Amino acid sequence: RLGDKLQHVFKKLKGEGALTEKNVVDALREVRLALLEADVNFQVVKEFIARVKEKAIGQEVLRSISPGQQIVKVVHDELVVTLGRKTSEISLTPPMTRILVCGLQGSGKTTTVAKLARKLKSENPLLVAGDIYRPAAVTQLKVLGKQLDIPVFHEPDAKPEKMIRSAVGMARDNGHKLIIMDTAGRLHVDPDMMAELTRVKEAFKPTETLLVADAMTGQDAVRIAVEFDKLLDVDGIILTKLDGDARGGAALSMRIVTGKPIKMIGVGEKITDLEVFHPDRIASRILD
Amino acid sequence: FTRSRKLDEEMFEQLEEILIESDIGPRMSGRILGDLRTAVKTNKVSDSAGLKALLQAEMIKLLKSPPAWNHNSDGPTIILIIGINGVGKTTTIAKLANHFLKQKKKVLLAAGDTFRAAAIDQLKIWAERLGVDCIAHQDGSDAAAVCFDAVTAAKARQVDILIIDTAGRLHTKAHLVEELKKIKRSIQKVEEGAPHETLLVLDATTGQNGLLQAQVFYREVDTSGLILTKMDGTAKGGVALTVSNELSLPIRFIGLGEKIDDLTDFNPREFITALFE
Ligand SMILES: Nc1nc2c(ncn2[C@@H]2O[C@H](COP(=O)(O)OP(=O)(O)OP(=O)(O)O)[C@@H](O)[C@H]2O)c(=O)[nH]1
Ligand SMILES: Nc1nc2c(ncn2[C@@H]2O[C@H](COP(=O)(O)OP(=O)(O)OP(=O)(O)O)[C@@H](O)[C@H]2O)c(=O)[nH]1
Ligand SMILES: [Mg+2]
Ligand SMILES: [Mg+2]
Repeated sequence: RLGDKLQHVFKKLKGEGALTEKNVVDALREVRLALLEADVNFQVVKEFIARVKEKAIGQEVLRSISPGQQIVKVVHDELVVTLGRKTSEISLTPPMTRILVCGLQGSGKTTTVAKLARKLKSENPLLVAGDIYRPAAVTQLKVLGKQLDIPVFHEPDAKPEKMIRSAVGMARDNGHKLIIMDTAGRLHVDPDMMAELTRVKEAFKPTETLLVADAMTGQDAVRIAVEFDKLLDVDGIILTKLDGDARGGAALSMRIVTGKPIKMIGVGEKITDLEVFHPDRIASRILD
Repeated sequence: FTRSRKLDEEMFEQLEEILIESDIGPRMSGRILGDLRTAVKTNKVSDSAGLKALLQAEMIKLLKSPPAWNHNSDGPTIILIIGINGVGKTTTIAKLANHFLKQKKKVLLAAGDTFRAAAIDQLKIWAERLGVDCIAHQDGSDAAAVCFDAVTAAKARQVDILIIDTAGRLHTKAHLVEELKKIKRSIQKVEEGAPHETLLVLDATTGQNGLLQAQVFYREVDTSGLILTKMDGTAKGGVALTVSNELSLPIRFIGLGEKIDDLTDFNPREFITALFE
């Protein structure tokens, strides 16, 4: 654990007189290592450590009887502030909330769409199966919809951006107050697929655009988040698979480079496994 | 002399950044650069280009000489595909089947993911496109039973290759790791030496968690090789190097897209060169 490593660092320095700024800077190397091991992006770590250094060389640390713990506290607090002090929820916009879900292949979008629908069931949601490429993707969403008794709209042989008009029409005619659209996984460097996403957004005019990302994403998290955000101006991020033991450094990277909030987290494969994002819990996890 | 020393240190820092940003991980990067410093002394490297070339050569050595495939000499070769959720197992199985079909092998698939919505449908569509059979039960049926039937069918039909799909599962879920062991035991009831290959699928965008995944699956179900998917993105897949080296596991294939032909044999030189691009 970082706390123990820092304690060890400072134990070695005991009896060498008062703690100096240099001692703290040396200790911050352990923090840097912990953040990199937690998959926080290299550049993000650099800037984060520089920020923390200012606070870490303060008197509370230099005069503390347990400087290691003080430093952990400084880093933890800075992480929490950076990740977003309070939890940020999905906003509902009467009379019709429109949520667009996007992200890389296999990140957990289709499952997350179903989880969101269940959470917001009181809005009488309509799901739109906009992945026309992956074998059985539409079936997958229909199976999930059936489990929840929530209707799934799909227009065979239609491009996703063309499906929207009928979907919105159906939603209005049937008293749905929420539409959630699932899209195909795509690479941020696939120009045709990113262009499709832009067309989908223009046709759908979502009130909420969510990037679904895998919590165990490594250094590439920055690039992925920046590209999706640049093109779509996302409203928030949903991090999935946090029921594993990924430290989740991607959370910090994505939050810092886009400034967008992490709104929810996926914590399992079941339809109930969606939770609100708590910055302090993720901060503790990153530092573990 | 002092000036060139400083350049070297800065060069080492630049190299460390490249390695860490490729998801090799800070500890492994440190180890690789430590070995590089030793190699620099014996190789008398004098400039940054020479240093980079030496590093690439050292890293290629870390990945060379994989053992031969464990083929079954008298019966179907049974390949079990495992990995965490969403890494690309099902799609990779379709690509692998295509790869073996091109070698004129007779291939059979098994829909061992009986849990996830439309998982069986997904593999069946691929099987249909490839013109191969797919052994499947109902949604929610026992995965081990499907695999038992699949191996029985593979032997009866005298296929060359049986590829078994399994549900995505996090290595942290003990009951799901147990299920994998049960699947292996069921397979072994029908064919003692099976599965002949247990391939772990890793997503190239995964960070250091890939190492934890691999360690658990290696220890618990005796993984024999790796497949690295989604290398058509911008991630370098460096964690696969760390896994391969630490567990002595060969990387067999690279996934480069979502289509049936998007699978290539792993080439260490290409992999390392791409890492530095
Ligand atoms: N353990 C765990 N698994 C998850 C979570 N969210 C999704 N999954 C699983 O991850 C896998 C991929 O989920 P999908 O919903 O198909 O992902 P996707 O982003 O729609 O995939 P594509 O449409 O192919 O891009 C499935 O096995 C899901 O059950 C989560 O929070 N935890
Ligand atoms: N770009 C790219 N996408 C890939 C690659 N391999 C698989 N995919 C995509 O990743 C997504 C998930 O693939 P699946 O084959 O369903 O993954 P899985 O591991 O079987 O998922 P679960 O069974 O839910 O655990 C799909 O959208 C695939 O098309 C690859 O090499 N490159
Ligand atoms: Mg999907
Ligand atoms: Mg699958």
